[in-house]
Amino acid sequence: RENFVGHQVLRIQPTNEEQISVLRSLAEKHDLGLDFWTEPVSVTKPVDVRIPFKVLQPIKIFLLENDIQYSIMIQDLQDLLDEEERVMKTRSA
Amino acid sequence: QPRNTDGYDYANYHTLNEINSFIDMLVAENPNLVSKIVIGQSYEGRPLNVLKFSTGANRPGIWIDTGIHSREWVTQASGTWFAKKIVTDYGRDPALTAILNKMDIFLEIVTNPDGYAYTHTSNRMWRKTRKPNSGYSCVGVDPNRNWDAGFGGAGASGYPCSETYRGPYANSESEVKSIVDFVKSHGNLKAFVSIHSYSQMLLYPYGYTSTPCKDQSELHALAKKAITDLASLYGTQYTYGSIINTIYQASGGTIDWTYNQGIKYSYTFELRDTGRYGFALPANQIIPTAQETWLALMAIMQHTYNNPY
Repeated sequence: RENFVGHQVLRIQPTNEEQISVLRSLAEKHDLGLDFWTEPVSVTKPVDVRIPFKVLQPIKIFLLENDIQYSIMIQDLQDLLDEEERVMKTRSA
Repeated sequence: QPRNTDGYDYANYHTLNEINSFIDMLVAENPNLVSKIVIGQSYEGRPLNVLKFSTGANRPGIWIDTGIHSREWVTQASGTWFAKKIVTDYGRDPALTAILNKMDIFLEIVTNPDGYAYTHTSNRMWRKTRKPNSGYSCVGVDPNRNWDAGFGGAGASGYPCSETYRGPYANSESEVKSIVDFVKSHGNLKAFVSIHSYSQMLLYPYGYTSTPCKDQSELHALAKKAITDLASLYGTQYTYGSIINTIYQASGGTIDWTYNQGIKYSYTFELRDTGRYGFALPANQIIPTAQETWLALMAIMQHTYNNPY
């Protein structure tokens, strides 16, 4: 079973078209393993992206270097999924 | 396992087998109202089950599907709740009763069963179908980019490892082709609602072109009514509009195809967004999500009923 320990979901708020363009170029880099839950389209819509642990710090640095604001929407995805599974099993029982 | 659909836990997420058992129980409990149609098979050979709610023959129909993107579990869970709501309200709620006395409702609860099963067994984040892509290790196609409406245009990827990979050709995915065949063979669907999650939007065609659809003003007004009704329950605020103007350009999308087939009331939902969990909503959000969405669905279905074409 795929493990998502350390994966974070960041909610990124681009503030101009240039930042959207930067995020789009990031989305094109498939080797990073980023999973865009919502895509970079306009400054009115936040971008949610799941970031694997192995590239988490480089991506955060990249965002800071490009002055792109973000917040952590999900701190550790596996924790959330473990809780989801626990609730499923408990309720089933 | 619950013995009947009253004992089913609607506030919990369920496996594909559990949902399929629910479907069979619902049919067995309501033989004069509900039947199960198998419209095809998934790539891995699973049945594509559709619930048909009908009180007569040769009726116009309303289609609802949930969870074509497998990981959006709150949509399949909402679909299950809708199914129970329909049998509970028929004969009690005058509006739904009137609709069902004149029209059929088709509900596909698990539109992408291979993907859904995969999210329960192997990869909770799986979104696409499970068909291999020749020459690539990456598996699956985004079934909401695989329809024959602007297929291959902007707003879909030609790269098989992308989450928005459109597939090698339109209708390449049996999960899509089966619905296409059903819609064509039925020939009298009047509304088509495809439900996704998340980000709280109600959208109408088009996604592949910025040209407004010819019914835009009516679809826009109905969307406003639907999201107003939805918000009346818990205050959940939705945005609405055409796909291309509200989110982004997306080619090969479901409702663009259904609209071009002549199904005027074609909509797609993006369900509740708490701002904390994305599509991975905790199970305690299932029933509120389904309840509020039902109000919007009723608005669309009532309008369809009141405005024959």
